[in-house]
Parts: sequence; structure tokens; C-alpha cells
Amino acid sequence: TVGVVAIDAEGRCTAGSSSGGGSGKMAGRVGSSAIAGAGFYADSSIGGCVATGHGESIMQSCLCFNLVDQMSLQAKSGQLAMLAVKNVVEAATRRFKKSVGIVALDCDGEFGVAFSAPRMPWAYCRRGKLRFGAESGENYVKDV
Amino acid sequence: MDPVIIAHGGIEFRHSGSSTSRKQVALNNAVVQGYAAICNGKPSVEAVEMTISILEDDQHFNAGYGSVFNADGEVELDAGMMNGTTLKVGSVGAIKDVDHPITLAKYVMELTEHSLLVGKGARKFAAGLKVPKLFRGSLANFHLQSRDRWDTGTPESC
Repeated sequence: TVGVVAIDAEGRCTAGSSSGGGSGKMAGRVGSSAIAGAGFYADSSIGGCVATGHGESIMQSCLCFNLVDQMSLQAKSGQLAMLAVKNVVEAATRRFKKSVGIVALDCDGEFGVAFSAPRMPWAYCRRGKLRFGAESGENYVKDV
Repeated sequence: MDPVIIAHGGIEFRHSGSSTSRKQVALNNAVVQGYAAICNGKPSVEAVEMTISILEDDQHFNAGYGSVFNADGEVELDAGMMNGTTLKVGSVGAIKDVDHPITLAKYVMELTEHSLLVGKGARKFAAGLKVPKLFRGSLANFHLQSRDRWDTGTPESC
């Protein structure tokens, strides 16, 4: 699965996801990348996110809507997208015992990344700097 | 505000050496191109479509040309997009033989009153648009590595 969230100069947030699904899935199975609120969600007044991982768990937990809702609540208390993303990924992993991952932007352009698998390549670009990583704790920076 | 973009390339359960590094490089390049697009005035909808299209064309990612096979040895793709300003959504599910499913999802969002198209209706919708179509089964034949990864056992998710 791949997923992207972007906010343009007008503050318009868009989220998108695309996937081939799980290897050996049943023919006709539709995964979370096609389900708004599960594999992706965006609200320009709050932020947006995209998810990857075990699609059925992502759909059953309405993962991305849940995250944007959490970001809305946490913004009022001054907390960042990163904390909301970690909380939501930890809760979904604990509840469904499957691996998931999310990248998110809040409406101020701050980002959040969390995943419960060994690796999830991610990349974030703002103000001429590219941040990226794949394993837990990685956050490399380079100029673009 | 400052344009900003973030992307992921899917979760991985093991480090696959050089292929993993190539995946990170490809992801970084796609994000930089998407960032350049929004910095040049493109709306975020276009930047997201463009960035995902680049990744769909890259066989390192499980999307588009790099997709894994289903139990029948076919490639069926899902894609979706949401415009956070209008709150409109467009998605396609289990679509076959389409070059860029994210583009079709964008058209569902922008040109229809619906949110999700699947099956014959999605194919009919695609046929009426300028979305590049592929010969039947070409995605399944494209990438031999997908055959190597083909798991014909029942996945946990089914």
C-alpha cells in the first residue's frame, strides 16, 4: 500500500491511498484503501491521514477517522499530531493484534508517523527540507 | 501556509536489503516531486494524485505495477481519495487492468455523486474517461517478483 497526504498553500488538505491488497486475498475482496475513514481521511480544518497494514483491522476500527477525531480533540489541548498517531496505532494494535501504520498531517502542517511493524518507509517535505525514515526512531533530514 | 506533504510506502515485516533502500529512495523522490508540484501552485488534490501515480508505476510498492496477486492469480486494486475542503470522497475497489487506480478514484470523487465504484460499473466508468487502460491481465504479467511472492494459502484477512 502507498498513501499520501498533502496541504497546499491555500490550506486545502487531501489524502489518498492505493493498494494491491494482501497476497492471496480472495477475489473480490476490497481493502481499507478504498474505504474513507478507514484507509484515509481528510478534513482541512483538522488535518488528514492515510493508513497501511492489516486492512480488516483498519476497517473495523475506522482508523483514519478515529485519528482525525483524536487530532481535533488533542489540538484543543495543544498536543501534536505525533502523539495522536502513536496513541491510535498502539490502541488498534493492542485491540486487533495486527500490524498497522499511519502517516498524518495536522492543519498546521505538523506531521505524525507511527507503525507497529518492524518497518514502514515514510517521507515528509516542508520548507525545503525532506525528513524520512523506515525503522522506529529514524528521522533523517536533508535539503531538497 | 507552507505547502507540506507526507507519504508512506507500506509496512514491512522484514528488511529486504537493497530493495528496501531502493524503496526509500523511490519514496523520497516521489514526495519531492509532489512537494514541487504544490510549491508551484498545484492544488493538493493534484499533488496527491501525482505522487501516488509515481509510486503506482514503481514495482517496489504494493500498488499499481508492483501489486501482489490474489488467490486466483489476478491483480485487483483498491484506491481512494478525500478532499478535506469539500469532504468529497472517491474510491474504486477490486479494479483490474487500470493503469492508475488513484486517477480513477479522483474522477469518481470529482465527476460523480458517488463515493465508491466496484466491478463492472467501475470498468464502465473508466471506459468513458481518458484513463489509460491496460490489456486484460497485463498487470499480473508485468512483474515476475509478484509471482514469487504469490501466497496461495488463505490469508489471515480472509
